Amino acid sequence: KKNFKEVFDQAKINFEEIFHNLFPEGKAELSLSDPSNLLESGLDIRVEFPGKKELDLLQFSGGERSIIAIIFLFSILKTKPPSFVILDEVEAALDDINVDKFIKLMRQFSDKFQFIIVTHNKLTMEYAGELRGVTMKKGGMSQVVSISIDDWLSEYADTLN
Amino acid sequence: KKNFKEVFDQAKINFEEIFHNLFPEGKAELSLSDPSNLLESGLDIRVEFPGKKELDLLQFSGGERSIIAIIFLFSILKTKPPSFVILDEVEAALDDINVDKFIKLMRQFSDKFQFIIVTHNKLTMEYAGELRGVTMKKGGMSQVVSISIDDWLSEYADTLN
Amino acid sequence: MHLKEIELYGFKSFGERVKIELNPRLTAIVGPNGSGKSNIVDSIRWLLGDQSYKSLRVPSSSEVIFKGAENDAPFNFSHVGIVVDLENEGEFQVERKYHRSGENEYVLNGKVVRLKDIRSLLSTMGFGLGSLSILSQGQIDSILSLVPTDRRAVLEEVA
Amino acid sequence: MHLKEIELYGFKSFGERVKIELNPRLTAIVGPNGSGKSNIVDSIRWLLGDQSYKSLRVPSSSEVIFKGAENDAPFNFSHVGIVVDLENEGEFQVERKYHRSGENEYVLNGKVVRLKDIRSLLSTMGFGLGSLSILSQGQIDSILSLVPTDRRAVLEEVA
Ligand SMILES: Nc1ncnc2c1ncn2[C@@H]1O[C@H](COP(=O)(O)OP(=O)(O)OP(=O)(O)O)[C@@H](O)[C@H]1O
Ligand SMILES: Nc1ncnc2c1ncn2[C@@H]1O[C@H](COP(=O)(O)OP(=O)(O)OP(=O)(O)O)[C@@H](O)[C@H]1O
Ligand SMILES: [Mg+2]
Ligand SMILES: [Mg+2]
Repeated sequence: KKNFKEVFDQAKINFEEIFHNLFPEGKAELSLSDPSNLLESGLDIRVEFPGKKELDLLQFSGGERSIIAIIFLFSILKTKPPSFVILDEVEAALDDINVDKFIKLMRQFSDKFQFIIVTHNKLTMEYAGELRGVTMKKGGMSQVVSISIDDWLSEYADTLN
Repeated sequence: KKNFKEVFDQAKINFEEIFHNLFPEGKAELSLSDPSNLLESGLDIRVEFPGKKELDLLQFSGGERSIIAIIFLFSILKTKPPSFVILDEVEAALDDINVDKFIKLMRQFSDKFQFIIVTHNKLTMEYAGELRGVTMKKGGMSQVVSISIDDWLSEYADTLN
Repeated sequence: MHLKEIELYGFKSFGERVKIELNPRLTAIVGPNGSGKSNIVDSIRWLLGDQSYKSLRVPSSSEVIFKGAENDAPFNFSHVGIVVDLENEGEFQVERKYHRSGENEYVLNGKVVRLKDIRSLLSTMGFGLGSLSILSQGQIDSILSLVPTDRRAVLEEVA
Repeated sequence: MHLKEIELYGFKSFGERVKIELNPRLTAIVGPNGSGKSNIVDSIRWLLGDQSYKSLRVPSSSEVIFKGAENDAPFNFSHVGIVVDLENEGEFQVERKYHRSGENEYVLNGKVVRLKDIRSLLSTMGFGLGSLSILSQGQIDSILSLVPTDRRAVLEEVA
């Protein structure tokens, strides 16, 4: 096991780098609340989105919190990459512009770990290309089919009309 | 103020009626956990979606919980209708089929109270017709414009490309 | 009776005077992440006297005031007003003005009143101020709490 | 090294044997509300020995077993397996079988082993079992907790 300080130093570099990459005109900082007490110190996260003042985490919007959380997650995973990552609708609160940033992040990490994601977002589906459609055609029993995005969207549209 | 039992009896009728209306082949029941102790009894919610067995609230999916919560909300609001209701992205976890049910519910209540809703969902926007677009053209300062759905979607698409 | 208009000036991200006209039946508020949609919802809670920092999403009461932006200096005051349409009986206006000094003012049709006066006026008119008439982002899941007695509390709001 | 396949039979809503082939880079799981997507995520947590009812979304351990459906009787067992592809070094299979009687079995390439054996094998291969590699629905908001020491706990998962 790496020691806490080593992992923190690495995660700090990752967090600030990944944020800068997605929001070049913004600022982000990960720091220790109490550097003199490594054993118990909490973590402080300070973020400024482009054109905006620094805010307390509480004041960010739902979507802003999600994209910061995703960047925080990736910056920690990067310190010790697992072989696979499963994400269940993590981009649900994001608008299309921020979904694009999430996709950019997945693209940058695609050689580091295998992604398995659950999503309702059409942009994310388009990026993935390969879909596994889960349905309950027979009441109460899940079935899974491999399906292309075009077939999925047209099949889905049928159920709506 | 109505007494608790009166409101409960009314909410029970509403809950079971609204659920039946949206899911004709399902079953729903609102009941008192301890009918002999009106002062402290909790509320039990039992729901069966069409074709599925009865489940503990914990076992429902994210979207299923949202649609049950929305029905529970409307069944209580109906006991004492406020003049306006503000809903901030309540349909975020719903797929298109359940968003349709949410819209159907808003349509049925549209003569009971005024709705003010925040949404990212294109089906909800289409139902509303009249949009207020909030943007931060000048960094960090919110502005609001009245805009039609077509203009909004095309303006939005521009920011993406 | 319905909400006709919301006016914000100096409240959170509203560093310009903004008037939002509302449709008597349904108005949809849309916009990118972080543009200020939920701030509008918070402004109504704040106007009606909600004191909870958690539900207003602020670390302290003065943080409702516009902090400034790229090219704009911070404000010293925050002002939110609503116009309520009473159909055949005209309309009335409710406002809240807050100054960084801590001074707080509630105004009804141009006259300074107490918050209590506003709340009792609104509830006699069936305005309905129960906590269920404003559902903030992410709150929909918590009304269906797993604990039966918490669900009771939701019902007691209107009882 | 990557996850090649997941097989479910009798786990939650999977009352038919279902094999899901995974793309070595990215697989997107889609479907209507309540169709069984998050159940697949739960199945991996359950296979790797997650004991928490809250994160598995079950009221008790036997509730992972298929309860039956419209025309199908409930099962007595629940079975989940994964195939891990080791690129040039072949592949291996990990399975968990659970019976309503309470009997529980972990199987590695056809041989019954203990959960401990599976976990130590997977972590020596860099499989990474930290809690951050599986993020359930709704969890993204909680990793950014408002409390600095909670955030530390997130980092300690990998330290
Ligand atoms: N006191 C303040 N002064 C200036 N700006 C503020 C203040 N408080 C909050 N903000 C701004 O408001 C933004 C959050 O706005 P809000 O929560 O309304 O977004 P939203 O439109 O609901 O977005 P989402 O779709 O992500 O939920 C913050 O990013 C911040 O820039
Ligand atoms: N033991 C069980 N036996 C049979 N069916 C079960 C069992 N446990 C859960 N289910 C079914 O699984 C469904 C929930 O599935 P899941 O949470 O995977 O949905 P989802 O596809 O993630 O949907 P969403 O998009 O709403 O998140 C329940 O509605 C229930 O029908
Ligand atoms: Mg919001
Ligand atoms: Mg799910």
